[in-house]
Amino acid sequence: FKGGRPIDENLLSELEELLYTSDLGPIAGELTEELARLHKRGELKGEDDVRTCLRTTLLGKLGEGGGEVELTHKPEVILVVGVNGSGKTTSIAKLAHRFKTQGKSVLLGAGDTFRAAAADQLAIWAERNGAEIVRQNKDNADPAAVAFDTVSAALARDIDVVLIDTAGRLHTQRNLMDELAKVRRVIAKKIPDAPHHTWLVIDGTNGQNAIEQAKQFTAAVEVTGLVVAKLDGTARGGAVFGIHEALGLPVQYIGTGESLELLEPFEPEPFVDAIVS
Amino acid sequence: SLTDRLSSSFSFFRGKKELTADNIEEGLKGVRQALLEADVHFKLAREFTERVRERALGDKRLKGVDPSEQFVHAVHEELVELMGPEDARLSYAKTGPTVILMAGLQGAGKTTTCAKLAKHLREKHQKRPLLVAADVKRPAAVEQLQILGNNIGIPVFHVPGKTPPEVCAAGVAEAKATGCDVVLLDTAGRLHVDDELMDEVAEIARVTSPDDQVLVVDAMTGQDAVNSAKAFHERLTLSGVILTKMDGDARGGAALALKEITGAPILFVGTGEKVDDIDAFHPERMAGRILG
Ligand SMILES: Nc1nc2c(ncn2[C@@H]2O[C@H](COP(=O)(O)OP(=O)(O)OP(=O)(O)O)[C@@H](O)[C@H]2O)c(=O)[nH]1
Ligand SMILES: Nc1nc2c(ncn2[C@@H]2O[C@H](COP(=O)(O)OP(=O)(O)OP(=O)(O)O)[C@@H](O)[C@H]2O)c(=O)[nH]1
Ligand SMILES: [Mg+2]
Ligand SMILES: [Mg+2]
Repeated sequence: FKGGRPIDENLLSELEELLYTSDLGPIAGELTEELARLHKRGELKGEDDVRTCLRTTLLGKLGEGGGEVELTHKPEVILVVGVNGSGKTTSIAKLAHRFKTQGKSVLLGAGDTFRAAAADQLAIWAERNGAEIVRQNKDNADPAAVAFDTVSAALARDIDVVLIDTAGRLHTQRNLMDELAKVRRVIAKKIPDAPHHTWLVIDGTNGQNAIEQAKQFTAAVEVTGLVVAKLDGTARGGAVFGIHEALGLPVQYIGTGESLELLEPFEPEPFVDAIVS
Repeated sequence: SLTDRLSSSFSFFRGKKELTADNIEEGLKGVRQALLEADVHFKLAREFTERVRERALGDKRLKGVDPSEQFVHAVHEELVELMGPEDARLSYAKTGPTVILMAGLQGAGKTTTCAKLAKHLREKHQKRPLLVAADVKRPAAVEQLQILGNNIGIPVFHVPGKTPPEVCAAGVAEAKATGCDVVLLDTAGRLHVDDELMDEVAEIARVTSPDDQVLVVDAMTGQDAVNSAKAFHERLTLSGVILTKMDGDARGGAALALKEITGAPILFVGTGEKVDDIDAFHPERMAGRILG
């Protein structure tokens, strides 16, 4: 039989399972139904046809945009947000490494003034990267104040890229989302169109809740892009499709490990191939 | 809620005297949909739905009960049974300190949960815990646990320059020497596909013979929960699970994978970032949450 296996219930249910277990959620069901419809209309001849169609559809769902950020301001200000433990601080470390390797000067803002040893964690990464860091100078400083000081320092020191770390928070915590909105407003006080980028770091192992995270964080601080961390495991990060469908957010980078070089600009084809193949 | 979701399919229950194989199909579809939206694993959602089918049809002797109510009740009860038991306990050592190994994926909440559990054991069970900082890799991981321990007056043990199994073994010895009756081993986050790190955690277990091997899991985890649960259970024979970040709005369907794959009880849930934010696990509440 040319074109791989014939299209039957087994193939379709196999593909449905593949999509669901990649965390595509309801989109998995929709796509499978669409494939079944196309098959009924005689538009798909065999398994190869189906896989090609699926691949094309998924690529289409990711749209254009994303990947490596273009640095067009000096300093380029990037605010990094997300729920607890998603990978913000480590992703900032990796971004610092990437920009330093590109010959840029980097300043980190230790905007997590809440969690135990958060600033220490970032300071160690700053040192390993040869990046500068601004941290609070008294206990329980206001994260907005740290953000403000960081951006001020960046201007004074002629820095190329500023990365501002924030404390993890659940999107259901109203007061913490308000705090984040304040951090963003305060940054804009110092540099009117900053932050130029607000990136939401998503844990690649999260399921459908990642979509709700994206919606709420975007409502609070106008997220401009995603970083999907922890894609070096077996999770496929399929929630990205739901996020893109709801908000059109591009994926800028993906994290594929715990060391500094394990951050890549997002490329839709390998991402989709990891799901479909 | 599940009832709302099923209400459109309840029209087929209306006027029926009992649940039959035919009229139950729509209801089962709704249940499976609810589970998939709640991050229940694809295969488990199907298996569970089959169990509900058998139960709902098997229960049809309940006369005088509205079939739709009977159906929802069957779904709920089946899930509660799956999620249980309620009031699961840690195992305590007969002699010497009780060793609790805390393992899990990166960022799940292990370090924070170690501190929470230590405080809980001291306040509610009159234990004298020792926290062992065995994550030697993550920047400032040891400091993080030291600060948390300091905040609640619980000692934190660490030896610089040693491997995690060495630190843990020394920690257990320290507990024995200082009369601590519970040792909590905080380990580095690790991927279940990282053979070297999975060997390391198995080695930690080998040299400390834990009384409890606990998997700490983020409640937002999606379909991957099955994979990590399987791998950790194979290497460690888990005796318990702690589900963290339950103060969010993730439905927590990963809990089904954990229970089905490991059979280990869910011991506690993390409900916030503060050291007191640890609660008992309630199967009925979890069932309701998953079903939405
Ligand atoms: N395997 C893997 N681990 C990662 C990746 N990114 C981050 N991590 C790990 O995930 C854990 C949490 O990372 P952090 O950077 O501390 O996460 P965070 O979002 O800053 O956490 P909070 O500040 O506590 O909210 C650490 O153990 C990191 O090493 C990744 O791409 N792959
Ligand atoms: N909201 C909420 N946050 C939590 C909970 N448990 C832990 N956290 C937060 O989640 C983040 C990660 O917690 P950690 O204790 O550092 O996680 P970990 O598993 O030790 O991380 P690694 O050691 O890097 O693998 C921190 O910001 C914690 O404050 C919880 O139950 N609710
Ligand atoms: Mg952080
Ligand atoms: Mg830790």
